[in-house]
Amino acid sequence: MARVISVANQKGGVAKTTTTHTLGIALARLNQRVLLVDLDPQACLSFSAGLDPDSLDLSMHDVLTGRKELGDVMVRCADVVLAPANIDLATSEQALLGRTGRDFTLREAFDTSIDEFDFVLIDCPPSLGLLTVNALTASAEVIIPLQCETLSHRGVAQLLDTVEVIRKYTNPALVVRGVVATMHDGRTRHSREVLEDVQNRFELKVLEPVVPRSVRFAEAPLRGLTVLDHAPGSVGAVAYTQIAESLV
Amino acid sequence: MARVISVANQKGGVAKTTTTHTLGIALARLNQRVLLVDLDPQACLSFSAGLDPDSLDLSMHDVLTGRKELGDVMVRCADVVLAPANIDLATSEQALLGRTGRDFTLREAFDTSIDEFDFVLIDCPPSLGLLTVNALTASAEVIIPLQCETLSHRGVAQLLDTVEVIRKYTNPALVVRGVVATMHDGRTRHSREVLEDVQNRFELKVLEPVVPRSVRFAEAPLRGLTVLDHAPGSVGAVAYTQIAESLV
Ligand SMILES: Nc1ncnc2c1ncn2[C@@H]1O[C@H](COP(=O)(O)OP(=O)(O)OP(=O)(O)O)[C@@H](O)[C@H]1O
Ligand SMILES: Nc1ncnc2c1ncn2[C@@H]1O[C@H](COP(=O)(O)OP(=O)(O)OP(=O)(O)O)[C@@H](O)[C@H]1O
Ligand SMILES: [Mg+2]
Ligand SMILES: [Mg+2]
Repeated sequence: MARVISVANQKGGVAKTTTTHTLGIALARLNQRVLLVDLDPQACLSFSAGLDPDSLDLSMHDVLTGRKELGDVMVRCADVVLAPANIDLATSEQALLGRTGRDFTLREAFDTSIDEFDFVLIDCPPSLGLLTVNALTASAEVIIPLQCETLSHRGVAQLLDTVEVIRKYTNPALVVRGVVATMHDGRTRHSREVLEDVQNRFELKVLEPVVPRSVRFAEAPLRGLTVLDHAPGSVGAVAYTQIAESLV
Repeated sequence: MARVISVANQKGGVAKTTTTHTLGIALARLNQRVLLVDLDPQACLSFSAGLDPDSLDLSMHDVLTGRKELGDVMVRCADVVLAPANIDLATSEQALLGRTGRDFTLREAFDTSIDEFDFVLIDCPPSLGLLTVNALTASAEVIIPLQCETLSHRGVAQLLDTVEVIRKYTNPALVVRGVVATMHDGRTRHSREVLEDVQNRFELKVLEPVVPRSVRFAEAPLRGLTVLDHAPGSVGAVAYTQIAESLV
């Protein structure tokens, strides 16, 4: 029975993709069978996994528009399986708009196709539109990557409101697993204050440990790797491994 | 004759909002009359300018859906005028989808309403959807904030393709003013390599100087300020001031 987890935050650049990829590989190294789903038309997860999104014939767009099964688009990428994205996904929302049951499209695509996996992690785009709503509707849990800065803090309330709407209308079982404090600069009081405020104000669990800021993360996608292989043993690699262990 | 500039990059968290706000205030301090347009449903620019987007009755959504004139929604915020956003903007794209001439909606809203300004800066959301297309169609120039990291680099080609499409169909006069190297970490080779590669590969001008990474930027929105007032004389404040001077 696959555990489906959305990695969501409508704020841009808070390490949704980095968290999805790194946690995915870390879970695989803990002997979990992992499917990563790229739901962002910008296809950064697919690119980070070593694919060239611009030359992909099949992507999640074909699955969402009903042309293909999830199994048809899956690609093995080292330790995990990936259901990739490409720019066609930019038109998925428009294609789904008119349809009844449009919020359930991804959930139905998962129905019989994910039994072979222990974990399914969904990388969401920086918006609360139809793609993110599909991800949240198809998930048991949501993990919120949080960059501990004011402009990121501002989006948390709106995201939690959206989770409540999803629970009310399309997925009563959805649970907020917690926050991952990403690219954390422990030296600044600002980061610590934002994190504490989010914990207190929203009573959110922060998955341990915080993930420190390190240029190794920015470099890794260039080699089609996560920090786990680009900088093994680094503080960032250890942090995501420990978070993965806490999920198993 | 107002100079309309889009601040655009579909990659999330590359300092579009920070660049729009800080350049806007810097230009105003150089005696320019400045209008800032918030085109992001997440309304980070409006929040940074000291407004509470959730309690705004009027926003750019009302302008785009034809209910109000641009002048009706403008608010004076210290040295600049702001046309704010709120969450209603999330439905603007859907509302515009069916209409003929939908790409020109913002341009037509500007027609008679911006003559009193020297500069109009448009903060775009992290996507290449209808809001960004409207911004680019309504602009004389586009400035590209670039976070010098691999995953940001990846989006530049796609953004420039979009600019070419805009030039072909809706705005032949659109010019790429250049790149602002944002949150630049000069100590890492990775940042320097990404910046050089972008300059060479796309023959893009980099507006001088690069903007250094500093926690002062993250703190400023909490006080409704830019670094120009939160940390005057800091390297970041000086950098945006010099970029503004280069635009006048
Ligand atoms: N711990 C970290 N330290 C330093 N840089 C990091 C860290 N985690 C991620 N990054 C870098 O920060 C940038 C943003 O991360 P990422 O693209 O994963 O965010 P995102 O939320 O998926 O963005 P988007 O909203 O555009 O989808 C990337 O260049 C990434 O490599
Ligand atoms: N030079 C800088 N140094 C450090 N932090 C910065 C700098 N410029 C911006 N920031 C911070 O980085 C974060 C992202 O910036 P910002 O929100 O302006 O990006 P954006 O591209 O508008 O994001 P989005 O795609 O979500 O609209 C914010 O917390 C901001 O305060
Ligand atoms: Mg991403
Ligand atoms: Mg922004």
